[in-house]
This record gives sequence, structure tokens and C-alpha cells, in this order.
Amino acid sequence: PQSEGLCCSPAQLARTPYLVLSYVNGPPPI
Amino acid sequence: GITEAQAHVIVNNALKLYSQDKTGMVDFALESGGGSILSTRCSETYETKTALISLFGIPLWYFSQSPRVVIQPDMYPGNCWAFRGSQGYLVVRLSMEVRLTSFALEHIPKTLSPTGNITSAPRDFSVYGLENEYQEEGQLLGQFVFDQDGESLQTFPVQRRPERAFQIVELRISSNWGHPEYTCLYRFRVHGEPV
Amino acid sequence: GITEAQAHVIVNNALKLYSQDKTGMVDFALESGGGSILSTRCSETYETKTALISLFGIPLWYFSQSPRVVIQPDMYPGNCWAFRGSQGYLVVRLSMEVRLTSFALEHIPKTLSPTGNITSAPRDFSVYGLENEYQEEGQLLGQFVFDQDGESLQTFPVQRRPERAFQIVELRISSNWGHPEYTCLYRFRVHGEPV
Repeated sequence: PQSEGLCCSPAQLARTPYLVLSYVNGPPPI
Repeated sequence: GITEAQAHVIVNNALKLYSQDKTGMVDFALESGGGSILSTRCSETYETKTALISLFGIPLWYFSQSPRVVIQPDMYPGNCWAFRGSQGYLVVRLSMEVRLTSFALEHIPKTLSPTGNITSAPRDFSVYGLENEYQEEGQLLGQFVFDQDGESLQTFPVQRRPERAFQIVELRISSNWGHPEYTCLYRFRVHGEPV
Repeated sequence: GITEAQAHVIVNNALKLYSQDKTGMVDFALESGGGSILSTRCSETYETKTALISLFGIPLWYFSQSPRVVIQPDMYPGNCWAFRGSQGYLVVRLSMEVRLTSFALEHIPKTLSPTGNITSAPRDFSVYGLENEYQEEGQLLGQFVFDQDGESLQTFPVQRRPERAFQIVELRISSNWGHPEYTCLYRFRVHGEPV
């Protein structure tokens, strides 16, 4: 069921052993 | 019949388009361009503990591809994000707010798959526009099917033209082409008109 | 008119050339081939503190592209070296001493730019041959203009055929196409005959 996916908080990425990249101050130079 | 000069023009135009990320369209999900992965909701990376990284003979860790590869352009076999089972979620923040027009999924061609098949490819999927990353049910932009017998890169126009622009989209995969353990996502693209 | 076989030959030759770094010419600046960045003189990388790298929720550092990307072949949007303003310098050590014949600058096409324009592209630039990396004014090899309405990859023959060979070249950008804050360099190539 689709609603199964809503049980986790969006912060789940923070628990993964990967480097996470987030853009915090606008887009990068292009 | 066509002349040699006309043939050259056709070929050069085709190569030019090919060199423009194959589509000549901006991909607002592309990580180097400002896109980022916000969340995978409840899907979990399929950990095979198969790629062992060592230094000086000392094993350090098992490597597996992160969800970030779905918004990176490298399409070589294995450079996909694998999630357990056939239901997966990916919440992507675009490089800017966009009036969404189409989405694309890309998978390696069968010819390059060591197994000879692409059962790990996604099949049924849907895309939602979210107002913020915590929104549970966003606006459904379309339900689509990635065809394992189709082109490597398949583009899908939005089914319901949204009245508003979005900067966050959610990709929901609900089935794959038969792999019992995982589904692999190579690349997801988002196209539209910037606001 | 041409035959099908002739068309195939045209296509295959075009693909072959495309696969040879698009030009079929040696790029002596290419990092993997032995080129390296010696200096950016007084230009400074435009630090936006925008791409934050974190692990387990802990922010680690802000990522920005280094000048090395200018001698690397990845041309996706964002994979450029951005320097503050519109005047920048790049001193490049070539893989060997070369009788220089031409230079090339490459930028993403407007079709792939999320902003729809390429105002951050370089405009007026010049190239100098240096005898050593500390030389302040080298031998002017030419003054050129990168055309924002031209091809993605533009090649410029040297204007003054140098009598000697050089292993160090300086790229000086003196203006861009309008971006008020930074100029982005995607790729700079150096061609010539090795000594």
C-alpha cells in the first residue's frame, strides 16, 4: 500500500552511511 | 535521396542533440545543477555487502551506491541506486521552482546487462509535486510505466498540468520487472519551465 | 544523392571523431594526460557556501569546484570553476613542451542552463606562453572572444605563431557575458605539436 511509505521521517537520510549533499544557499554557480 | 551535405547536417544535428544530455532539455533534478535528494521515505538501500573497500590489505567498509546517483549522469552498469523490494520512494529537491512538463527514467539497455535481462528496472511508477518535504500526499502529476522493451531513456509528459510550480517532487516506484530482491534506479530527470 | 553505404560511412566517421574528445586532437592541458593547474594568480574561487556535505546529519564542509575541473572533461551543468567577477587567471602546465597551434574553450549550451542563459560564460580572453610559472608577462599568443551564441566548443588558432615551444600557458579572462557575480570556466584545451 502506498501509505506505507509515509511512516518514516524525512530525516531518514541522516541515518544512512552516505555523504549527503544539500543546497542550502541557492543554486551552485553554473 | 539526399546529398552528402544534407547527410552531414543530419548527422551533426543528431550529435549536437546527443551531446546536450541527449535531450537538449534542462534537467532540474541534476545534482551538479542544483538538485538534491531530500529523502527516500521508507525505502531502504539494498545492502549486498559485496563491494569491499580495503587499504593496505585491511578491509575498511562495504561500498554501495547512494540515492544521489539517481540524479547523476553516469549510466554505466551498476551505477544505480538499489532499494529493497519493488516499492521505493525518492524525494528530490529541484534546482529551482519549475512548472513541470515531463519526467524521464533511464535504465541500462539489456545489451549491457551481464545477466542479459533488466528485471531490476522499475515498471509502474508515479510522480507527485510536493509543497514541502514533509508533505505526505502531494499532487499526483501522473502514473506511468517504464517499458523494459522500450528505449533506454523514456520520457513521460505530465498527465495533469499542475496549476502551480513545484520545487520538490516525489518519485514513487510501485513495481519492477521481476527481480525478487531489489529494484535499481539509474537516473530520474525532471523537465519543465522555470518560474 | 548518396547511397545507404555512403550514409553509414558518414555516420561512422562522425561518431568516431566525436568519441575522440570531439576533436581528434591531443589536448595537452588535460589533467589525466599530464596537465596540471599551477596557479590562479589573483583570481579567487567564488565561494557560495551553497553545497553542504553532511554525514549522519552532521555538517562537514561546503563543497565547490576547484580550478582542476577546467582541465577535466566533465561538461555537465555546474561542473565548472567559478571565479569572482569577470577577470580571472589560470596558469596551466601542459603534459609536455608544445609548439602551440590552437586553444579551445567550452561551455554548456544555453539549452541545458537552468537559467536559460549563459551570462557566466567567458567573453574576452587571451592566452600567453610562459617560460616559467613565475613569469609575470609571458608571450601573447592571441586575444579571442568566446561567442555565447556560437557553438558549445569553440577553437581559436594562435594569432602569433611562437618561435619557441612552451610547457606553461596562462589563460586570462577579462570579461564575461553579463553575470554580475562570477564567471564559470567549464573546459580549456590546448593543442599543438609536441617538441
